[in-house]
Parts: sequence; structure tokens; C-alpha cells
Amino acid sequence: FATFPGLPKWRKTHLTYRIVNYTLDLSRDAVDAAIEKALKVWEEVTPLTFSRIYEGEADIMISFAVREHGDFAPFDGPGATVAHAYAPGPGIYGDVHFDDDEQWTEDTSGTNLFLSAAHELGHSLGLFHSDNPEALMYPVYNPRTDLARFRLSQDDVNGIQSLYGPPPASPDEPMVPTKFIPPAPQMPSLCDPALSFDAVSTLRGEILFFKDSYFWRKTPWNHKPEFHLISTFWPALPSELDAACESYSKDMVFIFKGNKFWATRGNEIQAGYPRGIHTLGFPPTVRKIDAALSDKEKKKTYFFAEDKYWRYDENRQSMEKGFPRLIADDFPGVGPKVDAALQAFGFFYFFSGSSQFQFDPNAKKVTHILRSNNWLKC
Amino acid sequence: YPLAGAVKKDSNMDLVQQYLEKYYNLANGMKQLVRRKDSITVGKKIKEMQKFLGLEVTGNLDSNTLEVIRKPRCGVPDVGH
Repeated sequence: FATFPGLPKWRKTHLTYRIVNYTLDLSRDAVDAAIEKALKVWEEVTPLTFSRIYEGEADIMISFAVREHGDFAPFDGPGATVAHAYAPGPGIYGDVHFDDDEQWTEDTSGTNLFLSAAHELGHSLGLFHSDNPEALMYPVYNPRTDLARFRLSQDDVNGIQSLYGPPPASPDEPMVPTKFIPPAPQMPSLCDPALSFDAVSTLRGEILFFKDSYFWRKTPWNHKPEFHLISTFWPALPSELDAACESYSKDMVFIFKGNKFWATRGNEIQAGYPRGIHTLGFPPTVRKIDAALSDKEKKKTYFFAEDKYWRYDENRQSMEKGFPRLIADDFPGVGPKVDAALQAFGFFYFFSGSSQFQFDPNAKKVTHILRSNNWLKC
Repeated sequence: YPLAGAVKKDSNMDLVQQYLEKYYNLANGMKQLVRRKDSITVGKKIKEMQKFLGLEVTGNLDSNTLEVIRKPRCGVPDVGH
């Protein structure tokens, strides 16, 4: 293996990537999946983790282009150069460019996108070309690669681990840390007294607490919550979510960000999503929602946006008349703004900053004020 | 001098010249030398490429070498720029 002259490498282990545009040779889902699979190849052998962003500057910007495309390294039409990438660093560094004059395919009938992406991402992480013909980082594209049994060669693993070391935990170690491991600076800490959540939802008897690119998963059988990257379960979801709620009748969780929402069943995002939130019946003035909770018994879903709320009738599949109403009128003591909301044990739980309001919907009053991270048994 | 007939444009030499410039740091100014084929530098560069790509190191443009040069590949150089 070889590394770039000067040994450029990322000084952080959590990297962002963005798929800037798409080739017409493949469906968007196929491109998304190929990139995710290619990132996972490197994620599995290093401490590196990746999360996808949809706008702005990511560490790794991934794009398709033909001929001259603004980096003084023009592509050359079909064949010959199929892609290139830049060593770790700011701006164009770390980026991946695919030559869209190639025929990008999911199999090896054309140029396999996954295989090329895995190679180019090796460059984005700091690997140069290897002279080992078995290595992924060998410069010549090998159309006979067995995709079903693709594995990094030892040469590739030695190369990337010379830059970043091995993954933090061997597979047989427990997923949930047995002792409190102080998180890396950019990771949220469940014991941070100021911890607030972006979104909270039940899921088949569990409770998910979303924050930034991560979420805690509280399960009935585990005292300590698990901590995961959102992208580990839902690679296509953005980070910094706005709201989430479970639809018990549909066995789905709806995830909201900006003016879009996704439907997930388990960790499968349902076809046809994301959709616009206005398809649920919100007026155009609502640009995003702050929180959502589902009342399992009454089959109603409550949506909170700024100082107002709406109620959605699960049976009629439409927003109820007479809404929006003011949160302060019907949930006195809650607010002013709601970050996340949850129904459990007959109570509504409203998360606002580092505080959590337990609200009795029958007595129509706040019965307890707790810390937001109270559920996580810090 | 041998009759200065029109130098037959050897597309293989063009191909190898571009390849060596792009991936093996052959300086652009070597253009003329490449045409004369007897340049020590180009022979060295061809050997460097053949060694890196796992080919028989002959320093010549044999069919194996030409075949590999024509294969699709990554656009990042093989030796440090």
C-alpha cells in the first residue's frame, strides 16, 4: 500500500459526505446504496464513521461529471480514467469525482459504481495506489472482481489502519459500553445535564432519543441505552431531525426534517418517501414541525410547531378541524417551545431544552418536571 | 541522417506518453524524446510503470503493457506528484 506524499489524513473520526448529483445510468437509490456500501467497507476496519448531509459542504463531496469539470484534471470520455479523488483536506480535498461518460452499473456489465467508489473513497481517506494487484487500491479497474464476496485485501487494511488504526471495538465486545466511555468531542453525552433532544419516538416498545447524527435506543431488556449513528440504521435519513412519532396502526415511525418526512418500518425506509409535510394537511405557512407524539389509545397524532399544535385523526387519516390551537391553552405549563414529545404510561412527555414536562392529559396539568435525559439512566 | 520521412505518428507512443505523464510523473517537456523511443528516461519510466503494475519489466512497449495501458483505471497518479 502507499499513502499520499506528506501523509494527509483526517484529524477526526466522524466524517460527513454528500452526494452532490447523480448519474442517469442508475436510480438514485442504487447510487445511494453503492456509496453507503463503499463507505461501510472502510468503516468496518477503522474507527471512522460517516454520516450523510444533503446541503452545504461535506468533508467528502461526491459528484458525477464529464470532461473538464473545474479541477484541471479533465475526464477523457468513455474508458481510460473512470474516476478520481483527492487526499484528505479542506475544499476539493477528500472529494470524489466519477466520469459520467462511463456506463455506471450495479453489476459488472459496465463500470461497477460500488467498486469504483470504494477505491476512490480509499483516496479520500488518505490511501495512494497500491502495486498489489489483489488490492482494492490497485489503480487498474478489475471487471472480474467477485462483488458477492468482495473483501478488502490485507494490503488495503494495513494501509488504512496505518493511518487510523483498527476499529474501536472487536465484534465480540458488547455493543452497549459496559462502562461509561467519555464520547469524542463531537458526540453528544447522555450524562450532559444540558442535554436536549432533536426528536423522541417510541418504536415497538422501545424509545428512541435522537440528537445530531446519533440516537439512543432505550429497550425494555437493557438497563443502559444503546448509542448509534442514525446512518447505521437509516443511511438515507438526515441528521439533526425535527420530530419523530410512531404510527401503531401502521407499525411505522414517521421522521420529520424541514418540510419533508420519511416513513420507516424497522430500519427500512418506505418507498415513495420523503414526502412533503403539507400532504398531511399543514398550511403552507408551516415550514417545519418541532415535535410529534402519537396517542395510542385515542389514535390521534399531535404535531407541535412553534406555539401551536395540530391533531391528526389516524382513523380518518386527516388533520382534525379547529386546529391549530395554542399549546399554552391546552397544555398549560408546557413550553414555550417544544423540542420533542412522547406519550408513555398515559402521560405526555414534552422535551424543551434540558427540561422535560410530564403532562397528565386527563388532569390537564404538568405533574412533574424532570431533566430531559432522565429516561437514559445516566 | 536516415531519410527524414514523415515520422509515422505512433499512436502507441502517444498513448504511453500520456499515460506516463499522467500517472508516472513523466515531465511534459519529454515530448520529443518519447518520439525517438531511444530516450533513457522513457525506458526507465516504462520499466517503473511495468514494475508498479506487476508486468514483466522490459522497458519496451510489449503487447501486455499496451493492453494494461488501455484498461479503465483510476485517474489518481501511481507515483507521488
